[in-house]
Amino acid sequence: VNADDSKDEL
Amino acid sequence: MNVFRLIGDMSHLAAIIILLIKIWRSRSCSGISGKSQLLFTAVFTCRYLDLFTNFVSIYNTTMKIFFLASSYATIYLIFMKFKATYNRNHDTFRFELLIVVSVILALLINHEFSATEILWTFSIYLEAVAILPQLFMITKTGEAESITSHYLFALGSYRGLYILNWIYRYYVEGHLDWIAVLSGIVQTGLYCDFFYLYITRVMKGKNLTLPA
Repeated sequence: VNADDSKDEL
Repeated sequence: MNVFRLIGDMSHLAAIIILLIKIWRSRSCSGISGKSQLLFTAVFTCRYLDLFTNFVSIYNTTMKIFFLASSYATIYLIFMKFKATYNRNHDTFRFELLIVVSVILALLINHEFSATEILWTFSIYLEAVAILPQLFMITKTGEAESITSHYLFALGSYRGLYILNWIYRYYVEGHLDWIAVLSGIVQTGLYCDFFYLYITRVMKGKNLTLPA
């Protein structure tokens, strides 16, 4: 998992 | 962005607006757990620190600012402006426990041992359980105003819709974040009893009263 991939979610 | 996430975000937005309208119109925060609202404010504060370091989109930035501002406004209304109407005696859940457990879990299970990543992970774990003081309060009093139950329904639906979003992202983008997914499942699961009561009572025009 790329830790940044979820950071576009709120 | 997919349709599940968009509807989920709109549901989240609706929940926050319903709560503010309820408090503002009735000039009262009766039936609302100040502790749950404090936890949600902590969740937004820890998660959205990346506002200063990471630009995603205008949509993302706007929503984050709105969620932060509205949560601090809610806290102000409950603990300052309308504090005489706050049912302190019924809001007795030991919410410190939720914070301690979330901190420990975030330190142990995270994607990366860095300050921002641990704060993000902490906010995900804390959000999963932040509604417990509110649900506990309703259990204690045995009832909720219908506008409070609309608020809870919108708030609970939001993470449920995010689960559909994660399923979609897994199949379409190959994206899977177990921390977010498992926490989201726990979070949605906590609303199950409430969803049942909402559908069988509130949607039929009855008040939300708990069976004795």
